[in-house]
Amino acid sequence: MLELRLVQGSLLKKVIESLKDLVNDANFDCSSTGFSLQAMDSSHVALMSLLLRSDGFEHYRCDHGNFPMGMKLENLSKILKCAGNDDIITIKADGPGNDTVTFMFESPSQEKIADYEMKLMDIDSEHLGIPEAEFHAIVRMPSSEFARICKDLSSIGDTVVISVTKEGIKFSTKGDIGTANVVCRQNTTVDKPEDATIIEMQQPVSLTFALRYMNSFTKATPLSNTVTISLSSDLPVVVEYKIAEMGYIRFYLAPKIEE
Amino acid sequence: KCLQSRIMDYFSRE
Repeated sequence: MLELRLVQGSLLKKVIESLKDLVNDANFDCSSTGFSLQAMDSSHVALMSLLLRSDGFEHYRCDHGNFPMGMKLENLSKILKCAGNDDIITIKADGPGNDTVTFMFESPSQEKIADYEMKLMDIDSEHLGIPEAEFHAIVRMPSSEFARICKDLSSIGDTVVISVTKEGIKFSTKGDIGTANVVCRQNTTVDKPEDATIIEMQQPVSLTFALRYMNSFTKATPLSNTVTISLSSDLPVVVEYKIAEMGYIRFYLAPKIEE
Repeated sequence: KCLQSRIMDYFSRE
């Protein structure tokens, strides 16, 4: 028996919208830790890791140990679009051996209650071990600013070079029409803490990434006012959006390397 | 010339 009640149902809607362009189908894992997912895009260039901690749910019951639920994200997205932004979402499943999951949407006033049953799928997914890494640079900046930069640069080029030095974080691209460089300096003298750009650098780092993936990651912008970009040479970049009081969504992107 | 690496080049299967 699995029963998860999420008062802020819009969080789940936003999470799925941020994943569905990159992930076709995935196993959602339910354990005492929380509701989680790890999935790669079909090219195995990006990896997505989601955690919604159990204590962030109003009610969290998961009796069957680790219980994977395979879902096609396009179908899940269709169903979650039927939930109102203010709705409370309850996820119910009977446990291993049952091939459906039920989503119940309650309006805040309890006047409208809807349930949608969706078929589960068997998904043969590979789970990767993500080692704890020491990052050469960790940058926290407004998520809307990061989204804007990725969008702007993708009208010029296909790849972005992200460099962190003591001057700041620099995003550079080049294409047929020319080049672009955007530098964001550390800025902690802001009225609101979420508007700050904070750079923690152990050593300078510079890596090249496909902009198409970065742009997909920014679909998670509605989840958080800030984004954290963690870089190490010879490691995938980690782009993390914290999910208020509940957990995170992390996007790992393998760098482009010199031939 | 830049080549795209893959996640499996860095993380291994559990």
